[in-house]
Amino acid sequence: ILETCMVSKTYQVQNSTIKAVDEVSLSIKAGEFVALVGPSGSGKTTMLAMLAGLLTPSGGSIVINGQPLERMSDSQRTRFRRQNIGFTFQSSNLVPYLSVLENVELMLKVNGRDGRQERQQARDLLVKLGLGDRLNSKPSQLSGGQQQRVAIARSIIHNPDIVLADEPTASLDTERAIQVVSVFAELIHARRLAGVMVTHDLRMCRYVDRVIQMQDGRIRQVLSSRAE
Amino acid sequence: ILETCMVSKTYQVQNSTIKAVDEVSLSIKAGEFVALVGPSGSGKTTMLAMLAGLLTPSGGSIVINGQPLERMSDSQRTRFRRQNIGFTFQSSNLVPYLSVLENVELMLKVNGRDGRQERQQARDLLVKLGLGDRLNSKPSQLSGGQQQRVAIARSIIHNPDIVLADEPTASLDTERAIQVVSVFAELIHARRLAGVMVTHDLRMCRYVDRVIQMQDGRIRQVLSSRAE
Ligand SMILES: Nc1ncnc2c1ncn2[C@@H]1O[C@H](COP(=O)(O)OP(=O)(O)OP(=O)(O)O)[C@@H](O)[C@H]1O
Ligand SMILES: Nc1ncnc2c1ncn2[C@@H]1O[C@H](COP(=O)(O)OP(=O)(O)OP(=O)(O)O)[C@@H](O)[C@H]1O
Ligand SMILES: [Mg+2]
Ligand SMILES: [Mg+2]
Repeated sequence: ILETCMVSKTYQVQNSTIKAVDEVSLSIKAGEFVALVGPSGSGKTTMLAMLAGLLTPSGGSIVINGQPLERMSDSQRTRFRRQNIGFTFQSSNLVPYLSVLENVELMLKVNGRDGRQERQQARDLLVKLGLGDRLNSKPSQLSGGQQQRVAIARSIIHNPDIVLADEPTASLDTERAIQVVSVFAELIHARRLAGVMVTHDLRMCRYVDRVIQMQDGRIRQVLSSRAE
Repeated sequence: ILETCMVSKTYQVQNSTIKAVDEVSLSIKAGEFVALVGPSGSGKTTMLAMLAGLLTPSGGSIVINGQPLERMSDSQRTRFRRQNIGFTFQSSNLVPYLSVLENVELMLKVNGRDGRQERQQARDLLVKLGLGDRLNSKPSQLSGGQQQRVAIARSIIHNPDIVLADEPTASLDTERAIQVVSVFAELIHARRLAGVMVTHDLRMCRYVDRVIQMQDGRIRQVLSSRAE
């Protein structure tokens, strides 16, 4: 579903050139859950932002569901992202004046899918993630890990084909982290989505199908956990 | 150095009362490095915010270096915090229009301590944390983990008596995480500071002197790693 070919992102910072991502080619099939790991600064967030269509590559191409992102206009890419991609980034980015439930329902609304059944699914998903008693709270009233869980619910409620998560468990204790990663794995496998999760927590890698290691903007090695 | 007596923080959210912190009493000696662990939502950030003097308790007292925080006026508490406490929170909170080096030097400036020697120390600390080649970059040009490391440098550069860190390694890979926690431990032990680090990463607990577990706003148990 998701394919990149020699994709790069370069920044000019004063006199030097930073190759945040350096000619990366990878492909992720339907139903495949991939962990993207690597040292701080190795290019994981930059990679994810390009896969999400939020950042334009400096070179190479990204094709999702057969559609090349670089050939889309900004508005086409925005619409494509809204319908087909779900993502969470390192900060939870919730709408501060909407409640927990409204933040998740918003994702259904913008996709014209906020019927009663979908809104019940939003509620059920939040209960599953341990937020059932906080549906009407505002983001500022939640702990860091609670905000992260709302962002995660919002990223998958509209059934995107692609799920991209940047360190979704960074603020979670082990029990919650396992639960979140299991919810991702469950959805990805059952609905044949393509999923990429950036994580520093190598214990989470036992729930994925493949681990891609990055270093200095490149892919260093690929490990298939099914082989073990 | 740091003592709390039956300290509590309660929030009213619609019809219910949330006891974020529920009558916690603890004391931390000079030279002691404590890890504060517990599930998402158990009150760790709230506890840290009260220890930092950023949040006023609903009940109980907090005494730092013999001085009770609740008897200070807002401006006294602000000045006390600036001089005696260093902290990093779950988001890095860097000043967006200042460079990496300027963000750290700012902490020296506000304490009237920005002589040439201190500014060299700021530079050395950033080099030690792997940011030597990014001193002139702006926060928006850094990865999540790089921003976190700048925030960590800023929290210790002015030699505070108390160091409080809320998940300082959440965005860091294992190697960087160990380095950061070692820098904290080194400083705390050498300079007889009191340090509290909130973490979800239980592997980091081998670098601390004591582990305090919270649950539902209370202390559940205290483990002394030296006993093992
Ligand atoms: N301003 C607020 N209004 C209402 N409830 C709040 C507020 N701030 C925090 N809380 C609640 O207090 C409880 C403790 O929050 P806290 O942020 O201290 O948790 P935490 O242990 O840091 O969690 P995490 O590991 O997820 O960061 C949570 O249930 C949270 O929702
Ligand atoms: N806007 C920018 N301008 C300049 N350099 C940038 C910019 N954005 C990212 N970089 C650099 O690109 C490199 C990769 O950054 P990226 O955020 O992808 O790393 P990461 O792997 O997500 O790291 P972390 O684990 O710390 O979150 C870093 O060296 C970073 O400083
Ligand atoms: Mg990142
Ligand atoms: Mg917290």
